[in-house]
Amino acid sequence: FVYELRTSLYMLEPWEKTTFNTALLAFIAMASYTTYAFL
Amino acid sequence: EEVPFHIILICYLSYVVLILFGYMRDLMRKTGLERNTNAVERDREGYVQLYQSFESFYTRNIYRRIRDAWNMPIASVPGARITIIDRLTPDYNNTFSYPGTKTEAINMGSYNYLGFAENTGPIIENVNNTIDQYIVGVGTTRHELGTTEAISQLETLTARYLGVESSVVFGMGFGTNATNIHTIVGKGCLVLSDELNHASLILGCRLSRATVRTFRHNDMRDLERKLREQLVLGQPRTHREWKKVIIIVEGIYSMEGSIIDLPELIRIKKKYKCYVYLDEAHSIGAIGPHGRGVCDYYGCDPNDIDILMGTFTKSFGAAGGYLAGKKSLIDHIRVHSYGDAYACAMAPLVATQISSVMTTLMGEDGTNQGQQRIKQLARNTRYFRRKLNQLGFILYGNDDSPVVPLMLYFLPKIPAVIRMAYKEGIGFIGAGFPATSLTTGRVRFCISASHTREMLDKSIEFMDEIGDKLEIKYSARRRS
Amino acid sequence: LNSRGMWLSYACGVLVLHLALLSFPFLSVATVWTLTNVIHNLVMFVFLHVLKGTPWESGDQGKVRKLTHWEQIDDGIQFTSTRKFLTVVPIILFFLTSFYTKYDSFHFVVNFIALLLVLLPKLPQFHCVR
Repeated sequence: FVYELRTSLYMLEPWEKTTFNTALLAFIAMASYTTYAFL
Repeated sequence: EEVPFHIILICYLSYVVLILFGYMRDLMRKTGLERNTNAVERDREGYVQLYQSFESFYTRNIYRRIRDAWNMPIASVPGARITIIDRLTPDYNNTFSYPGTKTEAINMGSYNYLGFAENTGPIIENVNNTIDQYIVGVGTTRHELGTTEAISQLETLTARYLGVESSVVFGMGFGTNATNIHTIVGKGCLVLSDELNHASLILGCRLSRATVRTFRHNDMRDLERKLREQLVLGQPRTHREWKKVIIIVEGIYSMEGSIIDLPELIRIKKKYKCYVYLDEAHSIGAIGPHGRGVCDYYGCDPNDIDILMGTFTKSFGAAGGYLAGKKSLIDHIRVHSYGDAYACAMAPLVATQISSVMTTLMGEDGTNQGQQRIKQLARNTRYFRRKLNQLGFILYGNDDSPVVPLMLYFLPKIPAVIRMAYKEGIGFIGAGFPATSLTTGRVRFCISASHTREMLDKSIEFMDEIGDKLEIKYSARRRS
Repeated sequence: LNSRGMWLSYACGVLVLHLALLSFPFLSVATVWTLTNVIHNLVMFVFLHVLKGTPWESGDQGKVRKLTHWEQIDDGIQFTSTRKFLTVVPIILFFLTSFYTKYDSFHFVVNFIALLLVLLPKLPQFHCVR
């Protein structure tokens, strides 16, 4: 709940929340992979 | 107290998220992906675009998402308790419908400092008698036939209440500033205005075409520095000396809860021989041992202030505003004011309501109810502020100010607090951007003399409970 | 723009943009830097030099409706600290990008044009020029 309040997801509609969380997870996954590949 | 730095960074991030999704929604509405429920007449040609769509971007994409927590319709007087009409929204606040139910709530949001927003009691009897004696409203201006006996009595009483020579009243608080500042200053004059002054003061200064310079909020050093600088520089381009210099400030700032540093301001005024315009919209009736506003609060002489302005909305359970000061000045304003020339005069029953309240506050109604209310408000204010401070919230403003802004910083936290309070039967008011800066969203409590200790305790317990849940106890100070 | 924490947030925003682009495994470092520079300059150009007015109804009877965001900063006073900050950031980004692209000529031309796009409108000579 606090995560949603701090990132403003609390004000978005459910499908927008899903979009944001998917994009965030994709970004984290790609960043992890690239970090691994580079290191 | 400053908020931790990381809170501010995350706050800006939350706005970036809202702006990104706002643009995405605009794109979807423009491409037809999403049905546009804003404008109904979309299929007709030739409708000129009234406003830039960018100007309503914030309203359309950010405010709309949270607007169920604002502008709730009420079905009672805005007293200590309030009846709110419930609303439902099937489409995320695009449209509302009324299920017909109502919610009783403790009213922590209305400006009702002394609790005179009542529809029972002796004052209402006077008002009812006035309706029998006069009509409900006068449909004409003061320059024509709008001056009724009730208004004349009120102006005399107001001057006596404030301890100055004369006063003039207007039917609207905002209009009192907006339509009269031009009679005092004009081209070639300098106005030093607090940066957080009310919109009506800003509008009045702009209409007067005087040169306006702002100084940091309630910072008398910055004021003096700016004043000296401007006196030396003179008018822009010609550097001729100023015809007149006037400092415009408010007694209590309704968004900050701060009280003006009046003694320091009077010292500066006397030292540099300039004028002071003091807007006591919130402070008249609410502070000072006799309810005479900031002059009473600091024990200053009201005649040191050149123009006293105030409204009857917050402490008198009425509407309208007044200007008070030297008789020559007030006569000049009566002649040159837009408000007296174009606006309808104050309704006699409103004038009677105000006179009755003022008589009560002066103790001339045979009771000491006025004094009791003033003392009760001061006690409630100090109690409420101290309790919230102890709980670890960051509050703005002076300990004696009945306006208590509690800082939330994040925009989404404001509707979250208001909605949860509404479920608990407590009515809160929130303020966010653009009424405040981006990172200083807040919930603002307006304490009233008619709040009982139980009501305050219920609000405090509720805040304590959600303070932990929403992580809004930001204060780093040691808690007593 | 000159309130507390805004400049640091701005720098963090550019850093997050760069890391987001860097997390695409199929992009080279040079391409990522050029993309960061070009996207940053395009967004800055749109928000500061194309959009006019304010995204909310400001109570000034439409006085600023015809001014871009850049022209509204600090009421139009030139060379304030905020303006200097917003002028320096693209330049620093350009230097970093040039360094990381090993001064390759193609990248240099693209980045230099993107830099001009945001530097020219910031000159005082272009204030309120349409």
